[in-house]
Amino acid sequence: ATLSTMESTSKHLCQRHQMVINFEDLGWHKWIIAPKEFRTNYCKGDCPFSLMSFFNSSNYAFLQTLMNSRTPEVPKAACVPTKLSSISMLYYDSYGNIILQHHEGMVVDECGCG
Amino acid sequence: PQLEEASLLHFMGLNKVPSPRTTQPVPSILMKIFQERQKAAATGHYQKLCYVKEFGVPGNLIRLFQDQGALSHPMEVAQAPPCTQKFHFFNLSVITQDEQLMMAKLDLRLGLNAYNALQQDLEVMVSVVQGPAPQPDQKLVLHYLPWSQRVLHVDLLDVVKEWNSNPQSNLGLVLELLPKGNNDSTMTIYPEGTCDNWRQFIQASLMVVTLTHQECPRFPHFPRKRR
Repeated sequence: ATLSTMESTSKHLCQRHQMVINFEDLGWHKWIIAPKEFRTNYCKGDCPFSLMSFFNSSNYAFLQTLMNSRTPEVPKAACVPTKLSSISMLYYDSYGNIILQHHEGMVVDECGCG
Repeated sequence: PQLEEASLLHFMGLNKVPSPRTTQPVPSILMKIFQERQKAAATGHYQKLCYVKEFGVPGNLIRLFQDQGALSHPMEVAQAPPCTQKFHFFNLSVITQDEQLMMAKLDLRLGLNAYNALQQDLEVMVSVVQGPAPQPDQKLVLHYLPWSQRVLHVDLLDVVKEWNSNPQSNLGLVLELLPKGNNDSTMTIYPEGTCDNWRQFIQASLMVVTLTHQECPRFPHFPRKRR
């Protein structure tokens, strides 16, 4: 029972969840040459004080969550990206020029309480 | 969704969803560089994203400018034979202030049909238009194009730096076909067919590499001419 409770709780804890950005879904496939889609993550879940040491959280997240247990109007630390990476994109601009550029911070690699 | 779309486009340096009227084919070299960069980004080798080893220059932004010559010189289309000139114009206004020009290469591809009826070797004269048409005072960049070769690369870095720092000076380029070794430009050649179909066999594009120090702080900042 404990395990299942723990397990069900762990589902609600802050973690990354896979997401696929497909440019056709956005209707952008006419001007984005490549990639057609890319895999990233989104961050979702709870940041309870009792488990903060499991997360690669920052010190201010500890303090903020500590303060939340005393004064509820101070929100808990949030589940946010803690490691990002870039992707390269090949696309047309409005003049028909072809542009190859890499864009920082487009892919979420890891999440944590921050 | 429009707000989300606008904010992501702004992040990419675009102010609206691009809707190009004509799209040029993607050269294989760009696809190759794209795949190399995808690998570098995925493995965290970010320093590779600031150097274009295929061209041997520092840079993190590569653009292939499409020739807007036909749009900017409509009068050329009416020109009667002999028509041995073609205007080319590249709109560089998308290059921003914080970008540093590292390479600008004109790629000319002359289709087979432009030479069919012409047996003698040809010279291709690429000129920078400096005065108002029709009598532009041109600075010549003369290149010989032998029969077998049909792709010509011209380094235009200095010209593009001038156009970028002084946009009014960008009046485009003129490409002219002349018989080899002929200085007397009155003797011209008569390519097959009408002017228009001769011209469509001459395709030009301008490959430009720039470096933004914000994304590539490691590379030295070369002194820039004030605009």
